[in-house]
Order: sequence, then C-alpha cells, then structure tokens
Amino acid sequence: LFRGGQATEETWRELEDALIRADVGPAAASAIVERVKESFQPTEDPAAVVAREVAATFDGNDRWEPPLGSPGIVMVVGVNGTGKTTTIGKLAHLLRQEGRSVSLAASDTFRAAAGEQLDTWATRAGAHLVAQGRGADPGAVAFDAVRAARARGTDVLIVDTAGRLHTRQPLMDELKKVKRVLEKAAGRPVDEVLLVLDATTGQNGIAQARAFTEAVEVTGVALTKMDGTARGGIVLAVREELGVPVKLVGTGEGQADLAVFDAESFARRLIA
Amino acid sequence: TLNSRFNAVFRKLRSRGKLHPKQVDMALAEIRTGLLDADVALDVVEDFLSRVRARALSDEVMRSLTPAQQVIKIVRDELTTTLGGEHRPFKLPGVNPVVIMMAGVQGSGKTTHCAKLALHLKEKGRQPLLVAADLQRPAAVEQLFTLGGEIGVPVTSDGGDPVKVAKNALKQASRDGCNVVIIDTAGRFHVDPDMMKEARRLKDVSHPHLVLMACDSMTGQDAVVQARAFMREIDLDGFVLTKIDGDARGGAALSITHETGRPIFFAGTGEKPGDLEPFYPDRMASRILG
Ligand SMILES: Nc1nc2c(ncn2[C@@H]2O[C@H](COP(=O)(O)OP(=O)(O)OP(=O)(O)O)[C@@H](O)[C@H]2O)c(=O)[nH]1
Ligand SMILES: Nc1nc2c(ncn2[C@@H]2O[C@H](COP(=O)(O)OP(=O)(O)OP(=O)(O)O)[C@@H](O)[C@H]2O)c(=O)[nH]1
Ligand SMILES: [Mg+2]
Ligand SMILES: [Mg+2]
Repeated sequence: LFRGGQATEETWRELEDALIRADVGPAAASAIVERVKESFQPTEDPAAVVAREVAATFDGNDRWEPPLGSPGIVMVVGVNGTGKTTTIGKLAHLLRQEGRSVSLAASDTFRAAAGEQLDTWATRAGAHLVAQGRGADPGAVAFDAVRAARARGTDVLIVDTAGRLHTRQPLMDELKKVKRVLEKAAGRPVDEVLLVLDATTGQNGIAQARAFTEAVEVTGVALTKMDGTARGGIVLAVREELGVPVKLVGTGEGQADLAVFDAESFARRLIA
Repeated sequence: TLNSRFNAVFRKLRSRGKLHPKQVDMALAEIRTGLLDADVALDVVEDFLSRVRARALSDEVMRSLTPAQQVIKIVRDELTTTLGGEHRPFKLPGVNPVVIMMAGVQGSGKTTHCAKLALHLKEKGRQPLLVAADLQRPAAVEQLFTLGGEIGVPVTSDGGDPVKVAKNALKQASRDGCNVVIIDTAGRFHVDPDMMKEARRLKDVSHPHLVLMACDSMTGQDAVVQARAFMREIDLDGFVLTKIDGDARGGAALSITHETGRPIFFAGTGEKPGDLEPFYPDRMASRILG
C-alpha cells in the first residue's frame, strides 16, 4: 500500500481494511483513519501517514531492559500455547550473550513434559534450571528458584508459568500466589511481568491483557509468532487502553529469534 | 445486544409500515461491526453479508411487521448453515486401520487433541496408536508419551525424521492390531515452504483418511489465511476448534468453515484428555453473535 499518490476515498477504505485485517479492530481502525484524514497533507503518502499514527501509539513506550536485581526477576505469564516457554529460552540466550548469568524456574508443574521442554532451552542457553517435577506446587518451585539464584549470585531469574485461560479464576489466583511468593522470597517486587501474546490472537487478546494486568500487574508484552502472516494489531489497544508497552517480539522457533520491539517497523509491517 | 440495536435502527427510519432498503443497509453495518469484533475475517464478513442482504431485501422481510426479528433470524440461519448446519456426529470410515493426521499452526492444541481423540475412540471400543511425529519442538515426543501413558494408549516415535516415524508407525499398527493411527505433527506456518513440503510428504507416506486442522478459537483475522493455505497445501478434511472454554467470541470458526467448506468436528473445552466435545453449529452461531 506504500505507493504514494492520490488519497481517494478508496485509498482510505483500503487502509482501514488493512488495519482491520491486522487485528486492530473495526472501531479503532476507523478512528485511526479518521484522525489521519483530518491532519493529512496532499503531498504525503497516505499509507506512511497511517503508519506514523500507529507508531505514535507507542510513544513513550518502555523499552526492554534486563532487570538489575540480584537476581533480577522476570515472571512470564499468558494463556495456553502463546510461546511463553520458548520466549524464555530465547530471552535466556539473549541475556547470556550479554554476559549475564541466568536461572530458569520451572513453575509450570502442570503441563506434560513442561520441565523437559524448559530443560532443553536451559541447556541450549547455558542457564541453570530449578525444577521439582510435575505436580509440585508452583509457589514452592518459585521460592526454591529465588533462593538458589541468590545463593549462586545469578544475574537474572526467569520464571516460567503454566498457560492458563484468564476466565479460570482459581488459576489466576494461583498466579497471584506465585508472584507473592517470588516477592516474599526476594524481599522486593518482581522486576518484570511479561505477558506473552500470540500475534495470531484476535480481539480476545485485549481481554487477556486486561485480566492478567489486573491479576499480576503486567509490565510488558512479548508478541510472538510475528514470522507468520498475522500482524499483531491487538497490541495497539493493549497499549492505549491499559498502558502496557510491547517490549519483545518473537520471530521464529529458534533461540536467536527474539527482537527488541521497534514501533516504526511494526507499524509499517502492520499495513504492508 | 444486536437485537436491540436492530430495533433502534428500524424504528428510527421506518415510515408508513414499509421498510426502506436503507434501513437494511444500516442494520447490515451494525452486523458487520459485530462480526469483526467477534474476529470473523473481513473478506468472510463481506461475503456473508452480501448473502444476508439478498435475503433481507426479499418481499417477506420488507413487508413484515417485525423486520428486525426477520433479519436477525436470517443472520442466525446463515451463520448456522455456514458453520455446518445440523450437528453431525463424528464417524470414522469403515477401514482398518483408520489413519488420522493432525495439522495446524504452532500452539493451536494439536498434541493435546491427539490425546483427546485417542481417549474418545478408545472409549468407543477402538484400539488407537498415537504417533509422535513432531521431532522438532523440544520435548514434543515426551509430551505425547506422557499423555498416552495417562490415558492408557500406546505411543510410538520410531525413526530419525517424521516421515520415517510415520512409516514405521503404520507397520507397527498392523503388527499390534491397532485400528486407528493418530499422527501428531509439528506446528507450522504456511509461509514456511520447507515445513509445508514436509507436511505434504507426511501425508503422502501415511495416506490419512482424515487430515484435521486444529484452530485456536481465539485466532483473529489470520484464521482465514491459515485455513486457505493449509487447504491448498495439504487438503483438509475438517477442523477441531480448541480452547473454547475461554471467552473468545470465536469468529475464526466462521472464517475457516466459510473459506474451506469443511466441517468442524470437535471442540476442545479444556486441557485434560477428557475435555473434548462435539461441535454444535447453532451454539457457536449464538456465541459469535454475542
Ligand atoms: N513461528 C514461531 N513459533 C513460535 C514462536 N514462539 C513460540 N513458538 C512456537 O509456539 C509453540 C508453543 O510454544 P510454547 O513455548 O510451548 O508456548 P507456551 O506458552 O509455553 O505454552 P503452554 O505452556 O502450553 O501454555 C511452539 O511450537 C513454539 O515453537 C515464534 O515467535 N514464532
Ligand atoms: N484451556 C484449554 N487449553 C488447551 C486446549 N487444547 C490445548 N490446550 C492447551 O494449549 C497449549 C498448547 O497445546 P498443545 O497441544 O501443546 O499445542 P500444539 O498445537 O501441539 O503445539 P505445538 O506442537 O507447539 O505447535 C497447552 O497448554 C494445552 O494444554 C483446550 O481445548 N482448552
Ligand atoms: Mg509453556
Ligand atoms: Mg504439539
């Protein structure tokens, strides 16, 4: 759509459709186009102006920073299958490449072979794994992990949690408990609560973000599977309505397939 | 609700008992927004609405005393029909062994559904064999072995690549007298040509009677793109709609059925092997309409 030229009604309609197809949502798509039309100058490229408007949503967006505690603690949460465990593997690799030591806590004690999956990622990244086996109490693993990380002087502890639908209150309560245990064991607040959102998710992603933010105060989003055809447009509403920034982007299944979020390139790809 | 919004639309413009086509268009605009909010793909919405419009502009609706209700009924009927119409129970072809291949994008619920389907068929007197042909994702094989152990269904994963695993599994099934073979595969994107090629090769060597695609019910606009691509690349027989125990409206269900004409056979309603239900088109229609 970035071809410059005339801004006809058809052009604006195409751009609105592109935003809808990117999962921005019909009301937000129409609002963005209306705003852009008002300030639009005839010499500009309509698509570029829309992209600029989209990128502006993330102005003041907190960038990804490795937490500086001893250990810095990152808790990873989200609904089932979004890419939490894989993202943790990638993040561990990224931190290791920066020369930091990493511990991983296998607080997903529910899912079949979750421990083995995280163990593989720990080995690949050169991170230390704290696990207690399937069926253990997630809070107990979390507590153990903080103690072990402190004893080893680990720089960053990343906590994997089981996927859970936000509609299941007992599971959301369990998540709150894990966070409390981490903070009690560390003697200070968790540094980062990363919500992993799948880029293929539709409008339900906003409900997910709202519920997880209310439960455990999400500080950032990791948007995964951006190497597919989905555009991840739901993060605009997550940013606008909840103030939660996108910090990381997953671009594949390998341990190097993790990028720091860039609003400009995200916006251009959104309507490309 | 959609009903009250329609009533408002029709009340405002109505004059002298005869409905104006403009009112129908305004009502359709409301439906369009509602369906997009429910994650139905844009092209599917436009197609769907043009069918509804043709029916709504008929004489019986235009002259009706309750046009709002008529239009709602048309929308609901069209939705239910596209989603599969009447609920059809899942029946296996009468061959031995029946081969079922599971496909879909990453994280959609394939491995879990393989276990659910195996348990379901075992309870119906079949002898299933689960095949762990995802050798790529860390601990995918272990995951299926663990699930198989929980439900008392044998699992096999014999071979250095997925194609060999599938071939060996078929041999094993005939040796062990298993009459249903369920093949779990790696999640993949249609834009990955190597992975789509592998999927086709897997299909070529295992000759599945059913290729089922798992579709996550919270999927947005991309559902139609995925369904179209998988249909083109490996020709699907039907779908499983997963994670409907969440609160996603589930418009992806309309996108995938409208795009492919294939039915949704099952709905996944939880994480445990027993959390499997038949798919009911009329219930899904109500859910999508909100
Ligand atoms: N293509 C692609 N696949 C990804 C990406 N991130 C994760 N995946 C895949 O998505 C699938 C699910 O990933 P997991 O890490 O198991 O997801 P999870 O959130 O931990 O899942 P649960 O623990 O079951 O809730 C796996 O097949 C991953 O390889 C990504 O950025 N791109
Ligand atoms: N609540 C709920 N969770 C489900 C359902 N089906 C699968 N899950 C969960 O979704 C996550 C992903 O399921 P998997 O079976 O590993 O998905 P997959 O398609 O095999 O994933 P990949 O092999 O990585 O592509 C797991 O946490 C499952 O427990 C369902 O119907 N409801
Ligand atoms: Mg996980
Ligand atoms: Mg799997």
